[in-house]
Amino acid sequence: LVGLNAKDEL
Amino acid sequence: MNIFRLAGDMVHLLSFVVLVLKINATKSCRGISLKTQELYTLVFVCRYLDLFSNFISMYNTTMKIVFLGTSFAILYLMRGHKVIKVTYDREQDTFRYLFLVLPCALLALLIHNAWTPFEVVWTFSIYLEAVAILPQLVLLQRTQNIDNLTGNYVFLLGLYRGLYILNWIYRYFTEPHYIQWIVWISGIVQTILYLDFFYYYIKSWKNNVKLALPS
Repeated sequence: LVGLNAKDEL
Repeated sequence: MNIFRLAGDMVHLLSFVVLVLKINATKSCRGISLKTQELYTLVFVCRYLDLFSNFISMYNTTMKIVFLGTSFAILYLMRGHKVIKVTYDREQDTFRYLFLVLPCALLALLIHNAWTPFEVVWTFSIYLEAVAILPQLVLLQRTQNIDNLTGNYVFLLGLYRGLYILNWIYRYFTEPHYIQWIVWISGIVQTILYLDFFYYYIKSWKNNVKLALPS
């Protein structure tokens, strides 16, 4: 799944 | 959160500590590229636009605020502090912002995961972070007698993204559907830019001699 990028990383 | 991600963040945080320490202890920002610092500040501002609208964890929010705050504090020291600002190597730090900002902005407009202002600006920050170290590397090459803290600062910055690559590999195998092409390729490019520096850094450390980059 190419979804939104990992906004849980800094 | 896995150990690689945490180690990456801590190394990133430590790089800020080392930089502030160097500037404050020596009351000098000699050898530090203001352009790279300004680009990093732009990176954080663009990436953390969702600081107040998208809550992930206390850890994330705290770290974002610390990164933003430290970046602006460093800019203040280098541009506004009476004693420190005169030590800035203005004539040596000649890299043009536009050579980095413009291609990254164009790339973000062309390659992104969603056509929304937030997503495009966020993607721009990922591309810009990958190349933001270049003015610093150029300045380092021009600087004779690189002091230990400056060398350590650049080393920690490179190590941080390297640890993130391990984090992405770990997440790929442990989290279903974890594919992040834009972030991965940018992060790999970012790490590759440091390889030459790593080589000379480790060599000088092993031979116990002062770091010097060949020009």
